[in-house]
Order: sequence, then C-alpha cells, then structure tokens
Amino acid sequence: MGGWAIAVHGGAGIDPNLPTEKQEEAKLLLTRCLNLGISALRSNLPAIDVVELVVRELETDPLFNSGRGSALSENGTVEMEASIMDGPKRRCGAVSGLTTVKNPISLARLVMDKSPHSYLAFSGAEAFARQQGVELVENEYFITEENKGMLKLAKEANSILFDYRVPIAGLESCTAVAAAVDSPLQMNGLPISIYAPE
Amino acid sequence: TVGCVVVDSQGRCAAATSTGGLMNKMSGRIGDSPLIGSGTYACNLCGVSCTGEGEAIIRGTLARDVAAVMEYKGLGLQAAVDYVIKERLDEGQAGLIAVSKDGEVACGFNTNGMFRGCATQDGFMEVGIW
Repeated sequence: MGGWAIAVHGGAGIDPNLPTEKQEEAKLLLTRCLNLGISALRSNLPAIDVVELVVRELETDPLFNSGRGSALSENGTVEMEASIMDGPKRRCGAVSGLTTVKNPISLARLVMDKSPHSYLAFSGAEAFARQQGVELVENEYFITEENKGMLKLAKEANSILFDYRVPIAGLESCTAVAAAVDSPLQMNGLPISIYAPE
Repeated sequence: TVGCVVVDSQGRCAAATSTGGLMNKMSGRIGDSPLIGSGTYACNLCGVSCTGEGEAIIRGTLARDVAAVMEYKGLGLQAAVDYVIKERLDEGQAGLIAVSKDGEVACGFNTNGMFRGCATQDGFMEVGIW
C-alpha cells in the first residue's frame, strides 16, 4: 500500500480485426506515455502535473481519438473537449467545442487554475485560449486522412460510429457499420429512438 | 478518447480525459469527457477516467460512482470499478481506469477491448488491448 501509481487509456470499443501492426503501434505509444509519467513521478511532480503531461503527449500523437487524430463531426471538422480534476480539493477544469487549440487538456488546466469557472465551451473557450496565449493551429492540423475515410464510411452507412477504428480494408469488416446499413439511424450503435426526444 | 489517472507519492490523486468525440457526430455534441463526474473525477480517495459510449457514461455518472461506492459502500478500488462497470452502465458499453490514494491501480471495461497501460512504484507495469 502507498507509493505512486499511474494508468493511461487510449479508448475502448476496438475493432476486433485491428491489424497487428496497429496494435503494436498502440502498445508502443501507451508504453512511451507510461514511461513519461513514471519519469515525472520519480521527479516528484504532483499528480495534477503528471496527468496533464501524459495527456498532452497522447493528444499530440495522431493514433488515438484526441487532439491530432480526433474523430470528425458531420461537417468534416474537429471539435475537441477535455477535462482535468485535482483530487485534494476537487478543483476541476473542462473545455468543449475547441477547434484550434493544439492541446485541449492544457486549456482545461488553465480554466481550473486561471479562471473563476469550471467549464468553458465553444467561442468562449477559444477566446480564453487566445487570452492565455496557448498554442493555436488551424483545424486541418487535427484531421488525418484515415479519419476522413472513416467519416466517409459513416456517412455512407448513415451512422454515428462508436468504434471508429475500422480498417479502411472493407465495409464488411465493420460490424457497427454493417449493422447500421440494415437499421434506422443509430447513435452509439443503438437506435436513435431510445434516446430522449431532444 | 484518451485519459490518464495518477496518484503521486504524497497520496494525491488526479485525473484527465481528452477526446475528439464520435465520428459523424452532430456539431455541438458534448460527450462525457468534459463532464466532471461522468468522464473524469478525482477526490481524496481516487482518480478515474472513462471512455466509451459517452451518453451511457453520462447517464451512469460513471467516474463519480467509482468514488461513491468506495466512500459509501466501503469497496476497494478494483471492487468499486467492477461494480460500476457491471451495475451502472445498463446497456451501454464503456471502460475506465482508476487509481486510489493507497497506490492501487485498476481498470474495467465491458467492451471487447480497451487500449490501456498501468504501472506502480513497486515495479508492476502492464500494457494491454483485449
């Protein structure tokens, strides 16, 4: 009992046919991020600094669905969101609807540390980002060719993909999309009708 | 979605989650990741980050529930994670990672897999997908 501990994740709900090389790529990234966090902990950085540092690394790599490599909205653009929480006094910060902030988690940290609020979204969050001088990039920076292909697949199937890590190899390999072809509009793999009217 | 939870050598917990959301989502859609208590939560007991079907995680207040069952039911970290994944998701699919103030690390998911990695000070380290 006691001592430091760290865990990272890169998302749940994975295509069972994910190519081996992609699996290895994912494991390498997770290992690199763990080691980054471990180094920081051994340097006695506080937990709140370590989680921000590690998530920044995950956002910068396009492999997972955050920052660069984010899933695309129906408009073909990226809208990102993030939150961070510090256990001792339960301080927290969150952001939504970001389109130009290179590292959303750092903006969430700034909301927690440098604003009187807990959550900023859309134009207000972008304005706060400019005010704080965080690194801003064009929305295209976050968009990958793979995700453009995934959006095309999703639109053809008229669905919202829960698991968007489907190999481009074939529509038939994606159970979520295949199911959607025979089903009415779905969200998260479920009929849209089960959700609240709004 | 990506996330990280940490407890440092002083027993302080923290959690962070970041995402691009769902592919082909409506513009303006907000998921669980920025919602404190749903996708992310940390207190003096634990730190939690969730991923999966955002709407199901929101309905279940998943991250906060891990802390709540630890506090009110007296469950340990892994037992709390298992309980929440089993009992609080209904038909939804999700996963989460968590750490406790005592240096424990845990994960749970009811999906076919979750990209994850964890390590503790006593030398344990594991990376997995399925």
